[in-house]
Formats: sequence, C-alpha cells, structure tokens
Amino acid sequence: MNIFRLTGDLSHLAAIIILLLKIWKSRSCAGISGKSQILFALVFTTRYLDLFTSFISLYNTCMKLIYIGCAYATVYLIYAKFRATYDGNHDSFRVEFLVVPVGGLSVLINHDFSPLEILWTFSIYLESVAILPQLFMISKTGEAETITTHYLFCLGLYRALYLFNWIWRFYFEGFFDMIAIVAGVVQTVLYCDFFYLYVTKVLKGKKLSLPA
Amino acid sequence: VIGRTRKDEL
Repeated sequence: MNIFRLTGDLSHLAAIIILLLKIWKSRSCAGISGKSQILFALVFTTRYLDLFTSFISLYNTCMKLIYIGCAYATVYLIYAKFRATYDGNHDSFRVEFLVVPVGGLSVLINHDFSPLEILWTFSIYLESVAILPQLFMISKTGEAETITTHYLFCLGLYRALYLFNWIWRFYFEGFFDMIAIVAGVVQTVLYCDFFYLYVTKVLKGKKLSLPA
Repeated sequence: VIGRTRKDEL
C-alpha cells in the first residue's frame, strides 16, 4: 500500500458516496446514467468474486463490500425508488456495444483461461469504458449539474492515481500487470476531455455546459 | 512477478 493507491481508493469511495448522497438528498437521479451505474455494479460483482476464495486484509474485504453495496444501492435508487426522475430518453447509449466486445476481449486476452480469471479480466476491461453512457448522456443534454461533475472528477482521479500506484509498484516492488495498466490508461484517457472542462469551468464557479 | 498485482488491489 502506497500513498497513490490509498488516495486512489479514497477518491473512488468519495465518488461513489457523492453520487449516492446527491440522489438521496435531491430525491432525484436526473442527469445520471442508470446504464453506467448498472455497468459499475457488474464490474464490482465480477471482480470481487474472490471475496469467496481468498482473504487479503480487513481493509480489502471491507472496501470491496462497500463498493458492491453502494453500487447496487445506486442502481436501486435509479431504477426503483426514484425511477420517476430517471431520464431514460437521454440515457440512450447502446451498452451491448460495450459489453459484447469487452466479453470477447476478456476471453481472448487474459492471464489465465479460468472462469474467475476471465471474469476478473472482463471487469477490468468493462470498468475502463463503463463511464461512456454517462459521458454520452452529458454530451447529449449539453450540460451537467455541478455535483455530478464532482462525482466524475473523483472517479477519473481514482484511476489516474492508480496509474501512479502502478509506476510506484513497478519501481519499488517489481510488480506490474499489463492488463490492468493498459485498461487503466484507456480509462484515464477517456476522462481527459472532462478534466479539461472541469478545471476551466467548474473550478471557476461556472456550470458545466457544452457549446451547442 | 507479472500479472499478480491484482490480488490486493481494488
């Protein structure tokens, strides 16, 4: 555990909590892509199956349970409790265009051709693109609430910090995982455009709105 | 060690 890894995890946790609180406090999920949230729930479910097979640390187990629990709670709020506020018409990204290629790729390129390993690989690949329905929704409506942009920033920051964590681990521990690194780079790159808008607009007190 | 960092990462 290094400082990048810890702050990355905390940033990830902050993102998840921000989104849950935003929906809960405003009693609305307007502007939030339910499809992205379903994909994240799928990511955590397929990655953390090792909860049943191996114990790493209390920290590790607790965080996994919190991530999974929050992911399903978010999906529940969007599709059940506050369904009336869900903006399905604007959440029109075709997720099969992500899930099918990612599924194929995880079968083709993995560390070991075993069920748990393929599911872990699937979750890594899927996580890297799971935010696309949300970004698509924002580009379609042309704007995002400020709290939603804080959520996206924390979520992007998390993977960027993990990149530094992997650099650290490579130099000091000799560890590296090519699948995680390549997917992590892809994931971080997808946020770059958003990071630019966040810094130039939101941090200067303006609402994030895209030119028509 | 290649490809074994994930066991302790989230």
